[in-house]
Amino acid sequence: DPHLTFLRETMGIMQHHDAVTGTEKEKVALDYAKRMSVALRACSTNIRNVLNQFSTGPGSEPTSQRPFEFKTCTLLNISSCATSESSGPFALTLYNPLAHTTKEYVRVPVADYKYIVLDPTGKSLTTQVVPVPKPVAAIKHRNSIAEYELVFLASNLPAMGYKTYYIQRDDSSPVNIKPTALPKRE
Amino acid sequence: SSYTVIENENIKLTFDTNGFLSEVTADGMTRMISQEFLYYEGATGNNAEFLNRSSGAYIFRPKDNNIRFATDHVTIEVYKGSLVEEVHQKFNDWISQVVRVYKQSTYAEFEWLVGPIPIDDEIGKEVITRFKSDIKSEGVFFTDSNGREMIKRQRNHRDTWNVKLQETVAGNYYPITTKIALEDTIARMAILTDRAQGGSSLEDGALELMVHRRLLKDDAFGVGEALNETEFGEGLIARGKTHLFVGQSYLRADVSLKAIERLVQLETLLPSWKFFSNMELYTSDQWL
Repeated sequence: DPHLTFLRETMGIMQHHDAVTGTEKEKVALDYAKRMSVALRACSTNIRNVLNQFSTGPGSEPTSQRPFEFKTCTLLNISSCATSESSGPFALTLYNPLAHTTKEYVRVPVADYKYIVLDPTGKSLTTQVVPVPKPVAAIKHRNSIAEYELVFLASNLPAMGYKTYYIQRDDSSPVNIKPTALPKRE
Repeated sequence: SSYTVIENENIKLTFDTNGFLSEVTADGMTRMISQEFLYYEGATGNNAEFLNRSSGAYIFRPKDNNIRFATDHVTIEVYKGSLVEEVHQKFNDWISQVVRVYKQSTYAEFEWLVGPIPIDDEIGKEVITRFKSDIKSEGVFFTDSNGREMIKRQRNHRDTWNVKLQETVAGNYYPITTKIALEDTIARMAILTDRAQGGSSLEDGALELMVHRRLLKDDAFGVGEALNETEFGEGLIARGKTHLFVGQSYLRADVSLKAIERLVQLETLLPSWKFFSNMELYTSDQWL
């Protein structure tokens, strides 16, 4: 409960009009960012515990023996995530906080363009890879090796429920071709 | 044709030879709609005089009512695939954007990236994105009230007194938390935001949203410093998304677009939470 309360209190602070509009002093903005970061890390313990309980289905081993680590990537909005950029396979769990079923085009930052995505039934999904744009002024400010974003459709995300997808590199598939821009029109 | 098109079965976006959006086809009609980035120069005044304050954190106050163009030519790259079609636009060294249409969506997504705003000329700048259409809105537009009801706004007008605006840009700006829209008897254009922004409709058929600001003077309203974040070097880069909806006017008794806007608004502001788990120790079969 102290973990949740820390995030609750931080969200209270973030409702100050300066926090909403970004009119606070610069040092205060940095403090807001730090508080949010600490609060989210504190709550990630709760989230991991809950998701590990959910992800133990009938017949599977107890979570105490095989706990998964559920990491949040707070820099996903700038196409950066340490787990998805590494070369190994990873799972992506989507929790839908809405009270109705939704679908979402998921974008995952990746270092390469050869990937396969499996849905919770083991079915391979249609994917597309697009390059992450590299505007001149922003290049030196990105601390990420993600060259591409992997796109797939997560359909039928249950209301206030979750779905998990398994994503791994796949060098053999002929459908994984390097994305290239269409020829320029003159 | 030298025009560039991205589309799905619901919406089609056409870009002209200079790389700007020029036309949108959706909901059974084609409308002239352009989109571009522009900026205002921030006012620098004498803060001791109330009517001569600088533009700053608390007040948006352009030096004059003139607007500056970020560029007149956009470099574009086009990517098309089975799930999404994208146009990557580069406006200048510090403004770029990706415009995309997903296969099943009824709207277009504009993911903008602005900054660090250059201040070598010692001029503070307030950057906007502007959508101009041929919709005859007659000065009326709508802004949301913290994501809930839409409030009717009339340009250069206040409901309860006769107003004569001295500063017609700042005086027509309103807070946008999630949505700004306008329409005539036939067509409607709505833009959803991903954050609180300032916005307005300064011409009939046009909607604008402020996306980034960098100012060199304090406005003397209490914050005590200029809105010029330099803690990590050159100033901030901001990245965000807007969603553009075009369709039949609400006035034609078609409520479907309204329902779709509302649904996308929810899904944009309350997206799925994403958790990543390293699976190096598990094959896909073991994971299943």
